[in-house]
Amino acid sequence: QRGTGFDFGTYHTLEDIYAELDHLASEYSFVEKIQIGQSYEKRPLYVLKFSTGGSNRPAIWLDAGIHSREWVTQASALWIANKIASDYGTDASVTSLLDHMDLFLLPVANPDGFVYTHTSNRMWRKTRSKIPGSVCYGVDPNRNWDAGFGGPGASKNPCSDSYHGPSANSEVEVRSVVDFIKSHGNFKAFLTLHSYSQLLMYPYGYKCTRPADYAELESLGRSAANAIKSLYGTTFQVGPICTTIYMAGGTTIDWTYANGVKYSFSLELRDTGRYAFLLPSSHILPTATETWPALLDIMVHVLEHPY
Amino acid sequence: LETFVGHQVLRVRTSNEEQVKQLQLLESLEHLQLDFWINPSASAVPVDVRIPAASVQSVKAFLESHGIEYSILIEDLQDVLDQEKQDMARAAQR
Repeated sequence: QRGTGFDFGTYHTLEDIYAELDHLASEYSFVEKIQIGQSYEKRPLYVLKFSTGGSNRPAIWLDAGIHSREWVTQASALWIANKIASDYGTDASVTSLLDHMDLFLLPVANPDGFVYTHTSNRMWRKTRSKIPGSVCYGVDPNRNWDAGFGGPGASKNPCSDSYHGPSANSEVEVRSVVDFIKSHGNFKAFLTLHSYSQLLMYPYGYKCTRPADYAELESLGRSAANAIKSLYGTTFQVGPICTTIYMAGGTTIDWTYANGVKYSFSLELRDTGRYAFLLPSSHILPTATETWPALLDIMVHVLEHPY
Repeated sequence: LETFVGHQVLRVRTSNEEQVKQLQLLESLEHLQLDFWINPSASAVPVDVRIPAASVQSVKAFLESHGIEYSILIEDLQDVLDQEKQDMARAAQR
């Protein structure tokens, strides 16, 4: 019987989130909690795997919270995990999706940073690795990927919030995902959740040229943005990272796209008020529920357009 | 626990590339300890920046002297954080 009393409409500690992952995995036979690595401070990196069978099926990746202070993303990811699990067998799209593809969801991509936001500095964005030769800690994990690494929009200064790190994949949180994606070898979509400013972006960030799949990504992005808008009227801007927000080297989806994952999108979830990373918990459910149709729209497109 | 008493968040709107460059210069002034929530990139995109209490006046003076428009998004960040903490405590009790 379900009933841990987990409240998807409030913010939680890492411990509570990880307990809920266990609960979801125990509740649904097709959900499994797997560890893909551990953080700099040795916290486990847990992924929920949604799989109804088959071997190395084409897969979709979803992550949240790589920038630790963006709390609404981790909270939304949990709601989404529960939604996927509970909709299988009742919702035609989710059922069809999971009958043909696997889904991997990493709800807390930067657990050290997340714990730090709870205990020491609510505005912390980066990892918590010690930078040799500097008094400062942490690397911006969305500047640490091996795609245009060290380019414009990333800082060389270890004290900066957008510090790219000493080398590409220097952060174990990034490297763990890279290793997992590479070893799996059959990811067809990669969706990463950030928050603040309502954007839906695709490659590139490190250069301002259009990707080869520009037309399809733009059209799919617009369709997903319309899906978001349909619930509460939240407006998302759509486009490549470089022209939509700013040029940024070493970003996640540039790496995934360069490594053959065509459907690579980065979402910046809502702030319809003026709260940013301090979005009140009353916004969690509206944020998650409006994001879900967009994610489903993309995932169904991926299912229907194999490559 | 780091506190954010007196920290303000400003939304800065630039009207041309020259003003964007001025903001990029501001970004490079490390002693101000600015936390750009949206970095300066193009004049069409607003820039949101958290400013520690000690730097608020300097930054506002900089913006005003260059004729750059801004508004206050968050008057005192710690007030919002305190509210969030209360909400979480209430939720935990529930």
